[in-house]
Amino acid sequence: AVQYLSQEKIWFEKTQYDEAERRFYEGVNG
Amino acid sequence: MAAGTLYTYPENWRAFKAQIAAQYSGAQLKVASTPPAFTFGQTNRTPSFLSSFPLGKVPVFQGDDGFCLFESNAIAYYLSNEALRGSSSEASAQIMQWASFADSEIIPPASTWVFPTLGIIQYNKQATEQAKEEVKRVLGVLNQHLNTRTFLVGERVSLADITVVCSLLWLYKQVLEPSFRQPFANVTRWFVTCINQRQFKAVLGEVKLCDKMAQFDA
Amino acid sequence: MAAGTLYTYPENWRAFKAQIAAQYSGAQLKVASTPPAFTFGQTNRTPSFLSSFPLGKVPVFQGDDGFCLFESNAIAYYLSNEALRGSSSEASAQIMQWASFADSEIIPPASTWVFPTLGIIQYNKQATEQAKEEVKRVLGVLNQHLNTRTFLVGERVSLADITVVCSLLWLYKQVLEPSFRQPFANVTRWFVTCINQRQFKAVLGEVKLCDKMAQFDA
Repeated sequence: AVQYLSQEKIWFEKTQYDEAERRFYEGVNG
Repeated sequence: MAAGTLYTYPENWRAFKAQIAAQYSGAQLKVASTPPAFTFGQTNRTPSFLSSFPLGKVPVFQGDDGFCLFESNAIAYYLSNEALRGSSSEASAQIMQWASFADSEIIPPASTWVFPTLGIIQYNKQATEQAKEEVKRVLGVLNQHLNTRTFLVGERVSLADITVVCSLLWLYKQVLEPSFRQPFANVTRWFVTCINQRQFKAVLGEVKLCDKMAQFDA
Repeated sequence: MAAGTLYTYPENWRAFKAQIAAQYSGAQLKVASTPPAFTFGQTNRTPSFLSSFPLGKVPVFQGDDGFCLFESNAIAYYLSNEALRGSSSEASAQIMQWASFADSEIIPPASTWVFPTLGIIQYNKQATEQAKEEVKRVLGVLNQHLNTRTFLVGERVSLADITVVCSLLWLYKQVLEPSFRQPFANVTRWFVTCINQRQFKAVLGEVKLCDKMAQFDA
């Protein structure tokens, strides 16, 4: 199962992107 | 018919899905996105907001009857009618398929490519080049599917079109210049058909397709 | 009632969702996961597979009537019955909310934490520590929601429980040792209630909760 799991495409950076997007729009919206 | 308030910051493509759905279904939707009704970074951190919406993320929906919902696809579904949701198990499943496709196949590479051009995240050449290739692959899948279709599922607009159009907005506005999008003419035809629908235009206004690929904003 | 074949590699938590849904609905589901029916990395690269499933990913579903579907949540929905899908707009929207929550809030940090312990990706201390905090936040949201509930939506098992349980499987099997999961007792009670349901057990077999947090596999 592990060998197959390694083929999965996961957005590992999603948390970082969510954080960056939040900071950006908090800035934009003062 | 659902009625209530959508809390979000302005110009949030995730909130657009629910707003466009409400245009089609006639659901009575108020949008709270600016002070005093809503201030992003403040309202969504208050104890009363977090008690209903513990993730503190937007968009969220609060029905006039007190029914609370988070996660943008669930809100768009709730504000839809049967025409948008699919009138058979097959259609509903296909609509769900394209909504999942948008979240898992489009958003990750689209964010990786577009965010640096908006100054949201650090530019990384390798990540951007890889994201461009993924966007091409994804547009290829859509282009193939739309070769013989006007809309993604069935003969009319559904939640599938609304969800995938909204997930492609930043790409088409920011980086899909004519030469890049040329191999995916079916997708662009479909995208323009959708954004020109009255219900889309009522929410999105005029969507200008990018004519020069934006570079990262150093 | 749907009937068809699910193509996947063995032990695929994304495929489990559809398999468990079929156990509840009675849909006639064949699973092709080993040669000669299916060889991961070969079958899903053949032109005939790609013509029906252009992403080349699994799980995918092909109905006996030829109806094709990709994206695991859509397949699980198609193989469900009304009890699993939600019998009102509110229930269906809440079920969709938790399915989105699983994909967008659980899978990314769970994979970041678990994959290095399986030797799948490079260990990164900072990323792992951040992922642990994310998992705590997510389990906290679930624990709060399950404080007064047996199941996530309504009074019985729905696609919400099936989807979220399957997205937590690797965490509970690999890293959620008793001391880590102690603050989230409602979640563990709910998780154990679900995996002990006959329909879950028929697909998952015995699920052993981890008693020692796995460290990264250097």
